[in-house]
Amino acid sequence: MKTVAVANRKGGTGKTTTAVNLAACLAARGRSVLLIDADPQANATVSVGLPLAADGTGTAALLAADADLAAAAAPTPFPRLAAVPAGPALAAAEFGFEERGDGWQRVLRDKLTQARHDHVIIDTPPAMGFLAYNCLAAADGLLVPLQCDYFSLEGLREFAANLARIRQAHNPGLRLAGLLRTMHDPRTLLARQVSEGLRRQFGSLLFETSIPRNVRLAEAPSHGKPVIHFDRGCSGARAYEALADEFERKCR
Amino acid sequence: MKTVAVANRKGGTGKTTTAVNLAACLAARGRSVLLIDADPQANATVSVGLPLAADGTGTAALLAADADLAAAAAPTPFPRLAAVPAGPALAAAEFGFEERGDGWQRVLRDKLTQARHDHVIIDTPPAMGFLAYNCLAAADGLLVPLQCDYFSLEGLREFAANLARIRQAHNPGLRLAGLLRTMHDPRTLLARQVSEGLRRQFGSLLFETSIPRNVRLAEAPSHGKPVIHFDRGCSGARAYEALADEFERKCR
Ligand SMILES: Nc1ncnc2c1ncn2[C@@H]1O[C@H](COP(=O)(O)OP(=O)(O)OP(=O)(O)O)[C@@H](O)[C@H]1O
Ligand SMILES: Nc1ncnc2c1ncn2[C@@H]1O[C@H](COP(=O)(O)OP(=O)(O)OP(=O)(O)O)[C@@H](O)[C@H]1O
Ligand SMILES: [Mg+2]
Ligand SMILES: [Mg+2]
Repeated sequence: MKTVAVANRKGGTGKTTTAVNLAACLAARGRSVLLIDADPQANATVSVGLPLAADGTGTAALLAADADLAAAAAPTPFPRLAAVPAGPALAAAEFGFEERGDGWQRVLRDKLTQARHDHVIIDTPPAMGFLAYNCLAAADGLLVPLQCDYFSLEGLREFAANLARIRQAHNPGLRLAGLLRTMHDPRTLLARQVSEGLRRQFGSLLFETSIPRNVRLAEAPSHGKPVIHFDRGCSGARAYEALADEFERKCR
Repeated sequence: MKTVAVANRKGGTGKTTTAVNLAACLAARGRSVLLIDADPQANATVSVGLPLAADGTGTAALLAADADLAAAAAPTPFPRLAAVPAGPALAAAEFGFEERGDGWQRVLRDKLTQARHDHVIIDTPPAMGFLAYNCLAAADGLLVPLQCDYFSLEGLREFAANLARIRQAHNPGLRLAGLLRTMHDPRTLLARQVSEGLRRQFGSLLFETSIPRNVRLAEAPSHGKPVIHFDRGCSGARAYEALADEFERKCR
């Protein structure tokens, strides 16, 4: 499962925080990792200390077939962690590339075959628009971060159908890497009920690791650092290290 | 400011929770309110106790010019609160309606002129795709719920430019109704710093009211009820009542 798209149409479920910190923890374990920021918000880009991609560079250039992967990727301040940054030019892609239908997904899929890294992790935007959809069509695995709340449960009902549709239409090899509980506060009854429901429905596809609510995870991006390079002993850092370990064991 | 779009491209900032509860509180004060669910996730629809819109009904039908406003709107269990529900058919709109460019926004704007309600409140999806963009192009006012975190601050930098662009291209009359701090926990330093920064930058455009983190707000949708009809004494309910009062005073 070399290329993993971190995705959930629901907003604010910790996609970016997960993509960035899983990538950083894998790199810290000695793996070479490429983080692709496919979200015009560019939150992942700033979280690894990079400036926004100038026009003609970064993910927009990669998708427009103007650049190959090696040209679009930039080193980050962190060893073995490279990134393809997002920038303002990527916003146009959300309204629909000129190149619609199969052409689009094939571009990304072909570029990804050039990757020489151990892991490729893609941060995707919320909502099911062109960008998120095409990342799912191009990836090997899908990691779904979610909060334990009612709307997440509702969203999962459609989720299986959506995954089946993408597999059938574009990407038969797409596998679910796992569901990850984020911003998890098991002290509330709602969170515990939803968590138990997820375990019953998804079994081992629900990661054992869950990410606790920890303000250090929200502060780290303002310093341009993944959390392990900002406060490595905090509960958020330890949780993402545990996730990286579980991910490597389970998602080959 | 009759039609207000509740919008923020950032995910999970409390757009739906705000659209639903502001609408419900205004209706409880005796106003007639129409809530339009323009998000394929249909979270607002379930939050007011309605089933998902069947194909050929609801917001998708409204946008496709297949239905006028009276036909698309349905009563909710709550007095004076009507809603145009979202359903699976709305997902296609996120990938771009057949009718692109000006035709699209004009459809929604024209339908909205048929509204006989005191207030029309539109819940929009995250990400800046066709649906969110066109709701902004059709509305009179824009209410932006946001969390006091680093990505929100980053997002606001582009925000003024985006607003100007929409005004110039489609909707010169669009005004900012206000910024609303949601899930606000003033005990964390990050939240206080961002909150003070917002006040300095936006002055009275930052609502005095802020919505505290309150699990009752996350539980209410699972009962198909706005929070004032679920637990009217809780901190979340009282905060949205205060917001409704401030909104009516300031956003005429
Ligand atoms: N475990 C956590 N504890 C505390 N804060 C967190 C945690 N995870 C994420 N956050 C913060 O919550 C906010 C939302 O998280 P994030 O941006 O990663 O979600 P997202 O799913 O990528 O959002 P979007 O849908 O907009 O892309 C951010 O400010 C982030 O820093
Ligand atoms: N003040 C609050 N206290 C506790 N939970 C809240 C609060 N406001 C919203 N929530 C919960 O947080 C989650 C995200 O809120 P909501 O769905 O309203 O955000 P949104 O901006 O509409 O998300 P999206 O970007 O996916 O449309 C929901 O489960 C909601 O019930
Ligand atoms: Mg994100
Ligand atoms: Mg919403």
